[in-house]
Amino acid sequence: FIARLSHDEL
Amino acid sequence: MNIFRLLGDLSHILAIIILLLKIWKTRSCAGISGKSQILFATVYTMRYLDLVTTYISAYNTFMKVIFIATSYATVFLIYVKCKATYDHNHDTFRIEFLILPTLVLALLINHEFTIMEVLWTFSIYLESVAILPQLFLVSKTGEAESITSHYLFALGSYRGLYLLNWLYRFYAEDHYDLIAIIAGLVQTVLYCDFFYLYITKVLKGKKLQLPA
Repeated sequence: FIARLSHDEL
Repeated sequence: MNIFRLLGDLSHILAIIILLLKIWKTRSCAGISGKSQILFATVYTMRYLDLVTTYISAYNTFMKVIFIATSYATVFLIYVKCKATYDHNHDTFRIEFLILPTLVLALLINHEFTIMEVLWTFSIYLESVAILPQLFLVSKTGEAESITSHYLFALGSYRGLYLLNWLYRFYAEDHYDLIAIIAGLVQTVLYCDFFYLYITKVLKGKKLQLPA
């Protein structure tokens, strides 16, 4: 459903 | 990092600096919603918990620390240092109506049901609506000082620029995050009415005054 991410944004 | 994100971050920092300087220089927080600022401090606290678990880059860490520190400084200025000038009679938006639904939504719709991830999601949802008490205050008083308008414009532009960043990343990096994108869209849409007034009035040297 959604690509897992490391939250690299602010 | 692409140009849209960099401009978005700069616009975000600029907004915070404008607000802090306005309050500091005039020793007044008239026209500023303390409730919105409490929500922003909550947003950064919940979102940047990963400061202690994940290292991304020096830039990332630096900006997170700045956002957390300045948001608390702003709340301190409004509720402690310049308390006498705080517009509490007009700042009457009930923030529990924003906090509770966004918290429930974060519990229901998230990438992963873990504490860190749910709090990250909560911060994204809460940020998208955190400006509502401020817009409510402006609509109640019917006007905003120019400096407050500049603050709102810079703050609104930031998520709009992030939308371009996400569009860019979708095509260039095959990267996307629906939660952030949809919340970012909501957040930007909330500013549209204000953007219109800013461009048609404030940029022409007039004060931002709402039509009666």
